[in-house]
Amino acid sequence: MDFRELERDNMGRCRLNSPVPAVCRKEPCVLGVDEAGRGPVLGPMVYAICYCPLSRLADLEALKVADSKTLSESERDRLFAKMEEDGDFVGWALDVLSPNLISTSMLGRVKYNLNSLSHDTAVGLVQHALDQGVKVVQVFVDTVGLPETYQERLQQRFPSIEVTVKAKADALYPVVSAASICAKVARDQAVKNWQFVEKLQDLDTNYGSGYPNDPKTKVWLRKHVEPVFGFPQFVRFSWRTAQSILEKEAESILWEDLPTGDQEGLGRITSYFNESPRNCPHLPHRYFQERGLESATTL
Amino acid sequence: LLPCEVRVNRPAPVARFFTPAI
Amino acid sequence: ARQHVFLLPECLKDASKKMTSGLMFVKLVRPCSGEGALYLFNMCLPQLFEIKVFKEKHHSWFINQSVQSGGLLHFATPMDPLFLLLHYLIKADKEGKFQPLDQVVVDDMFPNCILLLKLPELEKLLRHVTEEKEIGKKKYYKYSKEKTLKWLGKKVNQTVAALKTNNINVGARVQSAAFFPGHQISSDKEEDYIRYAHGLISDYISKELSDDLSKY
Repeated sequence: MDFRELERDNMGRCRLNSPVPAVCRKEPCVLGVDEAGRGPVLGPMVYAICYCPLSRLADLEALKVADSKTLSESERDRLFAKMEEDGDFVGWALDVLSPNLISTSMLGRVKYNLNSLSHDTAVGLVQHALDQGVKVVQVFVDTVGLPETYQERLQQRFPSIEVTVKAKADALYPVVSAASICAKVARDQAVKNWQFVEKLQDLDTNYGSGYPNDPKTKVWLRKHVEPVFGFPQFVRFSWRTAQSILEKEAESILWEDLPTGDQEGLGRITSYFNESPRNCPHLPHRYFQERGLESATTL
Repeated sequence: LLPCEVRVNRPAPVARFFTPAI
Repeated sequence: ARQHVFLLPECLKDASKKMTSGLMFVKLVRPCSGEGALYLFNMCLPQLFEIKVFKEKHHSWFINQSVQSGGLLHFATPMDPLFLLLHYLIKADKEGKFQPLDQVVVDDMFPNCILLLKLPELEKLLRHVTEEKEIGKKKYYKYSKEKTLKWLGKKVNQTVAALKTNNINVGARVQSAAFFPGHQISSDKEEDYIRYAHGLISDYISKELSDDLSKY
């Protein structure tokens, strides 16, 4: 997998895909969707699709893409390489969502939560396969959130495709398991080669699995919290784990609130014009007021 | 000049974490 | 340590190099209110600057490898010292007699006001606002309201001219915070300019003098 684009800029998202096998443009295909790295507080979340002609499903199964959760990292790498070798009938595509994209989506003023981000990413990848000319007729998806609503949404979006959303889909459908292997291989590689955009000095990459309950990850987070900047962008600031460390260890930073009703502190203008002139704090001339300027009285 | 109030005066690794974008 | 960000005129750049105490921040009176305000003295020339501060909520600074809360931005702009001298001349006028300047410019609230006596060409300046007498090589001064109003009238006219060249909107109060000086509202009448200029100058003189000036 060529991660150069991600290594150049890992603040947004980056999409990778295999060449489209010719047969997948001719024959009806089945497509599986899965993700890797949904839970960790570190690093990207990777969405992947994997597709092959219905007529070759048995060959895909023969590749032993069993339930990817049971496979070790090296077995996954080997299997992925095998899929690439026999790539004349299997295609894949990935969408790598950076921790920064995840955090800014979830913490933005208009909340864009993880489920919506996941759904939209899955839809984007299926559409991507269609745009590349793959004749998708069936889609199997591991569920995110309520299967029914997800299924309904996807079916509405792709009316001519038979959509199946199921929990543990990667254990039921080989093409979802294959997608899961792609996603996991990609995430492992992205995490291993993560380019810290911050020029950290004593950086150790001993952050464990990145899952919030992993003791190594917890130690790493505490070691890399910076009181003003929080964490390196490798960390998902929107994760509860990260936020509770920031609340303890980092400085408080105040942003301008959304415009509320009456701006506090600006009192009613008439409050300046009550009877005794002495109460009126000497307001600077409007030239200065309109520019936020006032006389300095102390340094 | 930041659009937020960092309520402290202290050293901070600005060069490491902050690259002004034009 | 707290750090401050200042916008200073270019000419001050080497002032602090020439003399260690080249630039001095002093607390002096604010004539419009009688309270204290911060001024800057460039001891090299010497020259007086007023300090304005840009203050807005939710700001802070990154200064090199540090963060500074508050995000205040200070401006130093040259100020006509006559506004401050006038404050003391009017105060001394109650005694109704001619006095030497060093007996007029005294203030136990703001003792640094004596720095004003170091400013160049004081005598020339004072002629705009006082009657003077010379007895045995010593000059004595008495506040002249008539001359002062004439002097302030000139200030208002100069300010009107500057408002026009700088396209300052003097008409209806600007609603949006992000005003656009370029959008000159042609309907601004001469009257608006004079009123606006009077208002600006009034930030530098006492309330009574502002009312007299308004009549004048």
